Amino acid sequence: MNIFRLTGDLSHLAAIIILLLKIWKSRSCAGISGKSQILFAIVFTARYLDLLTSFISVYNTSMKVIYIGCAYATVYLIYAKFRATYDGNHDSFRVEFLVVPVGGLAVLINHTFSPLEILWTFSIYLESVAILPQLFMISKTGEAETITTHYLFCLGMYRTLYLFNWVWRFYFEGFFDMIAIVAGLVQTVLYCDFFYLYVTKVLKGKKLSLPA
Amino acid sequence: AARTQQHDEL
Repeated sequence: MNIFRLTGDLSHLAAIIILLLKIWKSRSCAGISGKSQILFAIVFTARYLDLLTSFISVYNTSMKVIYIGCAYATVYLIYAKFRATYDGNHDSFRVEFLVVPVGGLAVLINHTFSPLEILWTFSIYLESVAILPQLFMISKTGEAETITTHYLFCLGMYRTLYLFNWVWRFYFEGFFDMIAIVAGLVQTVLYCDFFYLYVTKVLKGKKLSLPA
Repeated sequence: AARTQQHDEL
């Protein structure tokens, strides 16, 4: 454990909780892509199946359980409890265009050709692109609530901090996982445009709105 | 590539 990994995990946790609280307090999931949230629930489920097979630490297990629990709670709030507020018309990204290629890639490029390992790889690849329906929705409506941008910032920072963690681990532990690193780079790059808007607009007190 | 037997990251 190093500072980048810990702050990355906490940033990820903050993102998940910000989103849950936003929906819960406003009693609305307007502006939130249910599809991205389903993808994240799939990501956590596929990756954390190792909860059943290996124990790493109390921290590791607790965080996994919290992430999975929050992911399903978010999906429940969007598709059941506050379904009436879900903006399905604007959430029109075709997720099969992500899931199918990513599934194929996980079968082709993995560390070990075994079911659990392929699911882990699938989750790493899928996570890197799972935010696309959300970013697509914002580009379609041309705006995002400020709280939604805080959510996206924390979520983007999480993988960015992990990149520093991987540099750290390579130098100090000689550890690197090429699959995670390449996917993490892709994931971070996808947020760059958003990071720019967040810094130039939201942090200056303006609402995130895109030119028509 | 050096990697641990189990995935220890989240």
